[in-house]
Amino acid sequence: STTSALVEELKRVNAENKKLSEMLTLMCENYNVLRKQLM
Amino acid sequence: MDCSSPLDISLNLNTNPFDRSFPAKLPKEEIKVSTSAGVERKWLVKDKSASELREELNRVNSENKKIKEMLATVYENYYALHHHLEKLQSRKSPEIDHIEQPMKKTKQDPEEFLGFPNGLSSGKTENSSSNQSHHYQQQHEQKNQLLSCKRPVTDSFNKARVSTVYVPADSSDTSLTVKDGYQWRKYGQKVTRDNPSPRAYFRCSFAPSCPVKKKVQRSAEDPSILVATYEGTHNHLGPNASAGDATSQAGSSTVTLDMVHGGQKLGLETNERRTMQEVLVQQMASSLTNDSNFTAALATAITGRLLMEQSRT
Repeated sequence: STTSALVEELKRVNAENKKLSEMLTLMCENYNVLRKQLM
Repeated sequence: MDCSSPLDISLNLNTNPFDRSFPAKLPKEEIKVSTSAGVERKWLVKDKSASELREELNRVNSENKKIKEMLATVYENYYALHHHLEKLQSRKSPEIDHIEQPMKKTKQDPEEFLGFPNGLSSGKTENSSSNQSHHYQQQHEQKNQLLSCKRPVTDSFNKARVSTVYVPADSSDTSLTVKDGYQWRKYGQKVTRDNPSPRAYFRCSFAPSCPVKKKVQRSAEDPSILVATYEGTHNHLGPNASAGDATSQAGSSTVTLDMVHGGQKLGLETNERRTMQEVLVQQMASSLTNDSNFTAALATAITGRLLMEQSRT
């Protein structure tokens, strides 16, 4: 049961990680768009 | 902030290692144990896999923390750049402010800050999101048109030059006077809808034909600050000038005031915003990660953004 709980937790954190990474990528894209506008 | 190089968006993060490694690893361990060893060894292997899981969990958690820190940094950089852009635009033309204000408001919203059209995470339809992006694009085009129209018309721009000065004043003083060295004749006062304190109108009486007007009103946000808006350029020497160009004298005195008082206010705003950043990022992260429709929404947003970029070019 401990292992399955760990697996579930790992799945959850991995999913969160993935979403955060996607969010970060999008924010970087936005930043670069803004930077191009400024230049 | 260094704006010379674009941000590297390749994060090199192992975003989903679980799907690749663990489902393959765990069954193998179990099979090995059941076929070749007794109960004790089976427990050992289980412990081993549990410890591996814990290690992996720690690793992913630390990665998670790093991403959140990076998000905060990027948010800070983005906001600084955006603020810089706004300042540049407001220097170019005061009329841009009217367009820029609603855009500034939208940037406070984390979802819109990320480039998401309104209502994506709250489950609104695709039509509404495309309308919002279209609206955003229209605003952007309107702003660009204003900029492009304003740039060549330098003379008319100088005639209608507007500058704002922030002056700390005693809240008990109701005279609405800003001492800047010039002589002013008050010709009106009225109450505006957006501010409880009245606005006073002055005309420069230093020279009979001077076109400069001044509006003075207490700040709606901070009543201890008087906001003086100057319109036009003095056609005479400054109050302390013995010789020299009248226009440059008037211009320089205004700029000095702007830098002193406006700079302080700007610093306060920056500090407030910085304290808000971490909270916003945390809220943004938690709300997005709890949203099961996030991936679909993100895909729609990226597609919308790409289409918008294509239509611009």
